[in-house]
Amino acid sequence: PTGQAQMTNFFAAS
Amino acid sequence: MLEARLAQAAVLKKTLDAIKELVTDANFDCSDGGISLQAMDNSHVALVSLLLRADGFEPYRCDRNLALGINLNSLSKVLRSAQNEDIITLKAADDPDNLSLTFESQNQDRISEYEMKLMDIDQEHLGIPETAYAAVITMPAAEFQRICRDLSGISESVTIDASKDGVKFASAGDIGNGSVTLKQTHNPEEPALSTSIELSESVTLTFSLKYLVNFTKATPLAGAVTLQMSNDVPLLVEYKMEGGYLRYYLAPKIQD
Repeated sequence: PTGQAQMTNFFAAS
Repeated sequence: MLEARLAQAAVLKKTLDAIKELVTDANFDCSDGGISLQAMDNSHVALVSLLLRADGFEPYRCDRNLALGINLNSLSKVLRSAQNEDIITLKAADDPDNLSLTFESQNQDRISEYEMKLMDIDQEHLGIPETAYAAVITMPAAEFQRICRDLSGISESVTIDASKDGVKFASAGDIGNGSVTLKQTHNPEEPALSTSIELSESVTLTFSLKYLVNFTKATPLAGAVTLQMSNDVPLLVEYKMEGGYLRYYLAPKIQD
């Protein structure tokens, strides 16, 4: 995953 | 309405200096708990999360939740007119068009009053998940700043390797390579000068130094910085200050 996708995945996980 | 009085303008000035290059416009969310800000940087690989707790202000009053849409560059310009030791009061009405800022000198012989226009910012509010990180490294903030600055002369990225032996920051570039390894230290007289490493498993991740160098603009806010890492999740860099915190999240670089 790109950096953007990593951020989105992480912060959407909550 | 909001009314928040801060004893030292320096706190707000330093906070703005630490985020204004990453974030252009952001909502300052005011509630009875305090003032918070959460914003992705323009390239969407870093996130800034700021909290100034109500108990850091004296007095603090916020009757209902307000989102103050602020251009950080404009706020920074206004704050340049405040001396570090000035007392700052922020005021906003319900449904405000303006933020009012008053700077009083310590002996109250000079009062400056500014009004700043607010903007409508439609900002997605991301949830920040509670995370148990595999590695938690606390070290002097000035040391972290120095390491990031030194290694940025070698390469655009740094690999941070946290193991039971210590934490190693390593960079390799066209001119050569370099690394700095910190061992755990304990300085009971100056806890902020100690380095501690709490580890549930070893972690090795690579990050863009451009962002880390930017995060270290928060160094004047705190004696110590905490880095929290787990594989495949963003790094958390936290500066704790009296009455709040400034946290930065950064996605790791993908290794080839």
